[in-house]
Amino acid sequence: YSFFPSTPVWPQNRRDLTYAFLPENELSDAVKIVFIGAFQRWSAATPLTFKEATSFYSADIKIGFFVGDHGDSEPFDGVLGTLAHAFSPPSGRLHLDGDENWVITGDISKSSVKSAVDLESVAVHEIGHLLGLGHSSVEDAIMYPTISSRTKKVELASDDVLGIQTLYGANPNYDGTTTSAPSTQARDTSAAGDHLGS
Amino acid sequence: RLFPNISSIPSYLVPNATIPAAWDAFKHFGNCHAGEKVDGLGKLKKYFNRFGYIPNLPTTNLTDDFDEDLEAALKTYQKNFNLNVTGELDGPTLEHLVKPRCGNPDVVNGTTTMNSGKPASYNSTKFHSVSH
Repeated sequence: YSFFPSTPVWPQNRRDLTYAFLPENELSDAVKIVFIGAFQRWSAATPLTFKEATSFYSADIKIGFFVGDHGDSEPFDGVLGTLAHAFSPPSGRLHLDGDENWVITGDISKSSVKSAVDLESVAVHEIGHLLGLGHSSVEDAIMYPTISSRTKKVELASDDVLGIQTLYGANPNYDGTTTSAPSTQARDTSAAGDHLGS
Repeated sequence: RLFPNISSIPSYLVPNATIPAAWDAFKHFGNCHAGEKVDGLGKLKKYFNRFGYIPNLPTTNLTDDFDEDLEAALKTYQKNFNLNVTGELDGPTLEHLVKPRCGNPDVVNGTTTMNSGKPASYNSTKFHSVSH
């Protein structure tokens, strides 16, 4: 695991973070549930909590889908290529490329569409950045920078857990597994027993 | 372009009729190495610039030469992603370069905290054997 230069983190008095979605995106509840699941994976391992805010502009974490140049000097590039990016604490900005073929639920590996991208996998990775993690060279880690299309990778690896717990400490209730999202549809619920942190 | 599940993706995207992915053009640089000049190599330099591997890329006179900066960037990239450090655009490296990825840089202010920024002992996750 790695951290951003100077190791920025959310301040000690901000452990209960709020998030909101760009109103213009008009996201469905199904999409929001994916993010709830992604946040839960990090809160399971740390003392951090995440709650949806009523106001986008006052939320700690602001999530939006954008296409091409969206004003932060990091334009998106259409299908595949760059999928998303997020800023270090306490910026809270998480941007996803609106041109991708995002798939919300189900077994994406069975898709015949080469460019299908699993939304939760990318969301979990980008939330790691929002919390202060940089990229990892461990291929199994969520914070590994690349992800193949038609791939789902949502479980924190031990490398991710060690990294985030170095920044924020451990959730006393953390048992080495992450919580799956509260979806009514099938999800990857494989145990993370092989990803246990030390 | 948010689809509830794979079956909801419209038929015109199935199976392979999609627009070429952003970095597909890199696939044409097979086995390219230092000293060569190949059309489009400047775009690869921009890729490495974007992700921090070539921090000081000239904005003008960007050449298609496989120069020292590109070779150094490749070696750092290969080390970060646990590839064989050849400094060449070999198959496994190209295959990896075209994968979709996070837009955040791997190297910030010239410093990487991925593999290439770690002590050698930290990277000793694989055993290597030599036949006799």
